[in-house]
Amino acid sequence: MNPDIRRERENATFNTEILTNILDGCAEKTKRRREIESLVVSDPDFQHDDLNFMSRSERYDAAVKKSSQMIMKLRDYGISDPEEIYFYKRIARGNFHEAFGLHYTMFLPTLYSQCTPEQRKKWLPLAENFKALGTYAQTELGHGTHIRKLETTATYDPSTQEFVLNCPTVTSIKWWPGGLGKTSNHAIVLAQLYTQGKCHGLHAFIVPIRCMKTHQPLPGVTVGDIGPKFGFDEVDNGYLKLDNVRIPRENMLMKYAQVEPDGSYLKPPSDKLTYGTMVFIRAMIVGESARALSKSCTIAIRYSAVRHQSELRPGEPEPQILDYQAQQYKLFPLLAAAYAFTFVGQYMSNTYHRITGDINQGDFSQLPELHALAAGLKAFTTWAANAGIEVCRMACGGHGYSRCSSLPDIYVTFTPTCTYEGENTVMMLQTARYLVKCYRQVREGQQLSGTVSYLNEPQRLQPQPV
Amino acid sequence: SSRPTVVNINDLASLVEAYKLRAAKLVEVAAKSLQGELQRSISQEDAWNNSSIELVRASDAHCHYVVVELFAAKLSEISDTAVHSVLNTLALLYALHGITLNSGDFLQAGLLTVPQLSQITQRIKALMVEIRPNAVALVDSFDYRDETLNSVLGRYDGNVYESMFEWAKRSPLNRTEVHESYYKYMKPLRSKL
Repeated sequence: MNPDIRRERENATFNTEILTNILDGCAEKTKRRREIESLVVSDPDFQHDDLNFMSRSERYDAAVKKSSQMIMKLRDYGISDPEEIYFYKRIARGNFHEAFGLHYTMFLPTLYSQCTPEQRKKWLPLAENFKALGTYAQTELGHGTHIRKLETTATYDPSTQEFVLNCPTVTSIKWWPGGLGKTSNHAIVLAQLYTQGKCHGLHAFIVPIRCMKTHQPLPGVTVGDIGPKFGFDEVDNGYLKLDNVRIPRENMLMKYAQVEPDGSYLKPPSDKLTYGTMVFIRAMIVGESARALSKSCTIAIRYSAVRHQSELRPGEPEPQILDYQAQQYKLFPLLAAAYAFTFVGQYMSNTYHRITGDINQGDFSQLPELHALAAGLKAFTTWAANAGIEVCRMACGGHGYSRCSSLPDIYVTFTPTCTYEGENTVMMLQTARYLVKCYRQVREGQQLSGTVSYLNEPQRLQPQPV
Repeated sequence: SSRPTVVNINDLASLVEAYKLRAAKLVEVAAKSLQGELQRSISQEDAWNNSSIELVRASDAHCHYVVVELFAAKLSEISDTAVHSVLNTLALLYALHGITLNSGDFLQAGLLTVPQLSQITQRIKALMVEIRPNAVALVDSFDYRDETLNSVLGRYDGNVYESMFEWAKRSPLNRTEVHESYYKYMKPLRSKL
């Protein structure tokens, strides 16, 4: 153990184990998390050379191998609790994303939340057994956050009781979804629904894209990898072009909106429900902001404790970098933010599960506030964490630029959060739309609740007399 | 209205209040900007677009208040005195640092005075001195194993330089002492010159 860092630990004034338990939720969760992590760390199947030493194809190959192994091992160990699965995968993939990522974070949750009971019977066994390996295709080459302008169409043909899916223009090609290029054989495609000559807006459809036997693309489907990116080298972010591909009526996710066999359309109870998956993901991204920032602070602060540089007082030995006020001013506010975002992430996760429970009881009253809060906190925390990771990297001097520090990997893996799942500025404007609506309600004398209730309080603070 | 509250920059609850009122102020500014644009009888959409700056800042302030408020709320759940103390220091640092980054908002809203801003800088320095002995323990508490962090600089044992040298030696370019390009290009070049 490096003597500097040993001394740092001896100087601490609190018991780190207690704080770790708070971050995990309780001591039992900490114990369980460590058990699961040890399963991965001690498993020779998960040992491999540093991904930074591999080509893109080797990295993708390693990622698919790891995803496949994780599925088998999670079964063998009988780990089925979502949070424990998350712990297992988190340590198995380290600072990288996994090839089957979107199957878990988007494809399955959308099936769970938007399938009818009959559809669940058909699709869940296929998806849970990885016969149907899926992704979520919403963003298009020319359309991102403004999802109402997506161009891909799904036109209902009552004579065959099928939907015809089509990407009419080059800007309508589905672009970016993880796992779309080479991994998935199905995709949940968001498309403008047309039936009886009328457009009913965006709806979700399960579209087979590769043969479940040969994995070859199906007729009418053009699919592939979009090429090298800033990071995510091990993920096959892909493109998907559909040329009048026919799917059965049953492939439209119909828990909330339906198309009858004759083509008549039944509206969903709330137009925000299609946003359900996005709210879930945005709530989880807040937790990712906390993790990326806390990892970066861990690296930068530990290294700043062992790194000696310059001369604080003439003639004295080089001090630890962490003794310079300028270094503390870079890192300590970020450390505080990492803790703040961790607690916000816990709050968002609890709130999401509470409100989705209400929604399943038919109570949508809190969905607008959750939608606005998730959008704003996703933008707020990812912007702050994104900038913070860079500060941590530069606080490590030149060695922060080496991939061995992991800070470049943490940065390139995290930075897409500022533009995916809703570009941050648009997210802030969405939150503002809700805040202005609440402001007007207060003017009309309404009493608000939840995180906006302060808009009712006309209190005035007086600066403290100095 | 109720008796005005005095901002106490050493008290987290008072700082939460200041963030709350800053957010309320910026929401009001955004709503009034929107109203003003509408009175210039332009469309709702144009009014919205022409108020984007105020709207984004109002959301940012709202989120910032929610983050500070939730941090303070979490502290009330923590019973261990030593942990509560170190997290309370962090929460104060987060709130005060956020004020220095957005001091204009707080001054414009009449929530703080200029002398108080100088006090805040001094307070931040004092808080950093308090945090310094616990900095490594605070990151240790995140409990990232070396395999998760995958960072030579952030190793738990702090033996950075030795392992950095080992890591570099494993780089693919070092698989052979002389890279094949020497024989393919450099050597022929030299023989021609």
